[in-house]
Amino acid sequence: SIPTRQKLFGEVTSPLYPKPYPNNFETTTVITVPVGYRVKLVFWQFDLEPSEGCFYDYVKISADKKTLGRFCGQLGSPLGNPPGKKEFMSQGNKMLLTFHTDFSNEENGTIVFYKGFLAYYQAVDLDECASQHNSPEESPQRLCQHLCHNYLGSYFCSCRPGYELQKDRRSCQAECSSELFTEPSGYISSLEYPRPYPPDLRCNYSIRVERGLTIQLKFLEPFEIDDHQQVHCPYDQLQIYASGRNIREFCGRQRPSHIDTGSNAVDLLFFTDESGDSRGWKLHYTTEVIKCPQPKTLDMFTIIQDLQPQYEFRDYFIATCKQGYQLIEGNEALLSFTAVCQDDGTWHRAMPRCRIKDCGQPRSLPNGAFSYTTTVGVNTYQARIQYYCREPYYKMQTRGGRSEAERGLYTCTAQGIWKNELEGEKLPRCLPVCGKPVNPVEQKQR
Amino acid sequence: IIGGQKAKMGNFPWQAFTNVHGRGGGALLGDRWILTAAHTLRPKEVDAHTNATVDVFLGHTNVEEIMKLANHPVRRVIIHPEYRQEDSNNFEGDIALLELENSVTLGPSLLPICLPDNETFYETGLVGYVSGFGITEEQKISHDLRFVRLPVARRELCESWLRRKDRKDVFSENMFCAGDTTRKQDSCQGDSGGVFVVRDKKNDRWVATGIVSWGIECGQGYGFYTKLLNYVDWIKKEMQEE
Repeated sequence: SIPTRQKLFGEVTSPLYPKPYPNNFETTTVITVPVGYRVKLVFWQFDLEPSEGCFYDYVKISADKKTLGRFCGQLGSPLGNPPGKKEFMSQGNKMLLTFHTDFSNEENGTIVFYKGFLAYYQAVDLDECASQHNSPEESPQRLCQHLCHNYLGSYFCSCRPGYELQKDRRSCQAECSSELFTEPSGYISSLEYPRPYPPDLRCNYSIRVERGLTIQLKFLEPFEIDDHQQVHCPYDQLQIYASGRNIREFCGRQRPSHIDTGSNAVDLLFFTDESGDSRGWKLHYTTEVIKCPQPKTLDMFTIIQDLQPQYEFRDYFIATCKQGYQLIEGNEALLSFTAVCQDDGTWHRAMPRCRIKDCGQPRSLPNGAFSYTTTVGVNTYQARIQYYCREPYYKMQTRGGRSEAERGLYTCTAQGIWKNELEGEKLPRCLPVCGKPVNPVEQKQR
Repeated sequence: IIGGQKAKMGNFPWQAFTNVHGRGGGALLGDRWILTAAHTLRPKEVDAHTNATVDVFLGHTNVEEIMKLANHPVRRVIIHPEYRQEDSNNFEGDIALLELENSVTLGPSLLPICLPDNETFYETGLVGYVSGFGITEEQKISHDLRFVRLPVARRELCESWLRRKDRKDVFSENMFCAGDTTRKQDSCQGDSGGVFVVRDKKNDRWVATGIVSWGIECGQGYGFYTKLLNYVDWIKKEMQEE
């Protein structure tokens, strides 16, 4: 027998192919492909002496201790039993090809020369998992207890979520002590749900989503956890923790209502005792972006830009003041104010106040003074003062025919600056008045 | 002042009392400039290199009182470039400005005088006032500010008057003369630098038209004054901002 190297494909031909094959010859070729593969063989050329039952010359194919066929004749000829384009497939990774010839190839006293055959084989992956598709999970023949994954040349087993592959690499043991869920939504259920959950479980399902999201839990039907009429959850318990704080413990058949955990970190601990046939639980968790309280102004001068009906994590609002008012945080004046909704649902800064702009004590006017045309001493927004010069000794400088009253009128502006409508911040000027003695020389006697 | 009378507070609130090479006068312009005569700072027939302190007093009619009011430090002295200290017979350009270190606060006793803007202030016969702390008719310096009314005289009369006295003094277009040979009224030594003012009725204000500059004796005829109108541009240039 001629073993072939473990190749993934190859050819097998009759001796001297395509020259006529010898008489009185028998050989068996063992075609071997790597384990995990099957052999697939097909004849590309076939030209053997035909005979009834392929008694004289023949090729015999066998695999897995079974003969797959005995062939002779020519492709396309009715004589003998040619293999045609039939594909031969082994179960295992070996296939035998026996070629036998008798002592002659004569027909009506004439020697006929036959070319023999050219067969092509290739390794075809063996789907080890195929066998278990319809066998019950618990049957020992099953390759993998839970999940079988075929790949070229072999397979591996895995387990359903909440189970762990054992050392035998096929059986699964409940292992749900650190199930981690990080997607923004998903489903979590007790093992085997909605079939009864296994005994002696110590499961911890952790949901961790990014900060700023809150986890919502919605249990589905059926909801069944062993319980007791009088004693609260003595057998099996489903405990829910949010940010490490135990918020509820469940058992029984009353499906919990929707739970807003208010947290981005939830742990579900599920403990079962050694017995029971409750069908367990399943929940759909979703996340909502955490919300911040609706911002409220502290006074009637604060304006929230583009007020939204609702604010979520990472949302922000900008507070400004009505014209003439100043943003104040604590005691500090601000040029602008933005508050961002934080991942814990609080604003990162408290609402500011708006204090009326104060222009401060008006500057004194050299050689002049001012009087309030609004409340004396009040220097806040829209307050007005009238500068005037110490007449008759000084006179206010005006331009463009403006009156002194116009030139001297200053208003506390929204920028917190005393301003004249025409000249802005610039103070008026009191220029000396020349040639106006208050007690000019007088001459009576003539 | 010869043949004049005591001024009352507030009559001539622009009047400055200066003490440089002796007693002199001046007039407040704006609130930090003193107009005076160049020869009070650079007297003729005095060694040009003598440096005297310049004291300026304002705001009163009595010499003791005005000196109690503390003098006003002078930041800058500006002599008109045409003034010739060495030429005793030529008071051309007898005008100067003193820039005070600080502005003064005006009030009823301290007010500036206006500058002329019109030739009509020099019409013959127009009566003006000259004030000063200078020598009076009793040949004594005055303790109080005095003033006298004088008419602007006809130039020809002054020129012939100078010729009769066989005087070589320059009487230029940048000067005018005032007074009346029939009356003993005049400005005199110690009044230099003070201003000759006239009343501008049209604008209801007093205007300085001249600066007490020079004369032949006092009260004997005419006094000669720097014609301010011809220096207004110079003054404004030097004062710039005002």
